This record gives sequence, C-alpha cells and structure tokens, in this order.
Amino acid sequence: MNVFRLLGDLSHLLAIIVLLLKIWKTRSCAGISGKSQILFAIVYITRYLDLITTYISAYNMFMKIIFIATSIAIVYLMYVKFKATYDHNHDTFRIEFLLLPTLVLALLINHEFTIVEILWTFSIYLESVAILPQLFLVSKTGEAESITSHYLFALGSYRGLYLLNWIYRYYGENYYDLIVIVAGIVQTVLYCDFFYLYITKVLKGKKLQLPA
Amino acid sequence: KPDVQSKDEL
Repeated sequence: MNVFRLLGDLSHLLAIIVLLLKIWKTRSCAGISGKSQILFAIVYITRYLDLITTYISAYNMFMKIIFIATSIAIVYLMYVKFKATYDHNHDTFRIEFLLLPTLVLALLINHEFTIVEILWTFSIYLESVAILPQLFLVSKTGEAESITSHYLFALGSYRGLYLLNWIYRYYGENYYDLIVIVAGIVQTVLYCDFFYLYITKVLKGKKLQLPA
Repeated sequence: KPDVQSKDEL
C-alpha cells in the first residue's frame, strides 16, 4: 500500500467519523441527504460481499466491516432515531435515476459476468454518482453548515487521493483497472465545484453559501 | 487484466 492509498482511506474514514459525530452531537441530521446515505450503504454492501469468501488482510477486513457498519448506522440514525430532523422536503432527488443506469452499465461493462463481479462493478459505478442527492440538497437549500462542508471535503478528497494511488500503481506496478479509474475520475470531478467553494469560502471562515 | 478474485482496494 502506498501513501496516497492510505491517505485516501483515512480521509474516507474521517468523513464518516465527522458525519457520525455531527449527527450524534447535534442530535440532528439537518442538511444531510438520506438518499445519498442509502446509496452509500448499498455501495458498501454490494462491494464488500467478498468479505465472506476472501481474506485479504486484517486491515482490509477491518475497513470493510467499518464501512458497512457505519453506513447502515447512519441510515438508521437518519430514518429512525433522528427522523424528525431529517430534511425530507429538500431531499427530493430520485435515486432510481442513479440506481437503474448504474446497474445496466454494470451488466454491460464488467470484468467478468458473475453475480459477485457484477455487484462489485455496480457498486463502483454507483459510488461515483452517490453524492449527487447530497449536492442537489445543498443546491436546493443554497447553503451547507461548515461541519457538513468538512464532511463533503473529506469524502471528495478520498477518491481524489485514490486517483493519485492509481497513477502511482500504474507506474510502479504496471497495475491498472479502467473501471475504477474512469469511475474515480467521474466521482472526483463531481466534487470540483464544491472544492472551489470550500477553499474560497469555508476555509476563510465563511459559511458555504451558493450565489443567489 | 486485474485479478478479479482479490480486491485489495476499498
């Protein structure tokens, strides 16, 4: 494992911790898209099915279990425990518009036509667009709390760091996987507009507010 | 072609 990959994983873990702490400490999930969180839970469950069949390393197993468990916990907090604070009026993105095309794409473009491999490919495609309901929610309300912005920045950085990891692995190990690279580029590009606002506003102590 | 049986990345 190289430093980009490790930083990417840590950034991903940090994003999840920030989100969980925000919801737990404020007893509220206002400003967070439950739709995106459902999509992330689907992403981790369908991607990490190999937990049952393949042992890679203790690190790998630990992280996979953490990602599955925390994604389910976040959905539970949003839809059960702190349901009253959930911003469902603004969280109106239709997730079937993401689920169906990514499933069809996974059936068409994959490394191997087996159930586990297709679900893995589906999870890669779905992850690349899973943040759209969240970005849609931010654009609808026109603003995001700073803690939500920190969460989005850490989450966006994670796949960006993975891109550097893939460049490194391509030159170092001659390893590459076009499916994850293309999906990773799409995923990172979707955050670019947000990254710009984060750097120009949130880091200068201002609230993330979209221009009217 | 990547090894589809062993996925070490997350």
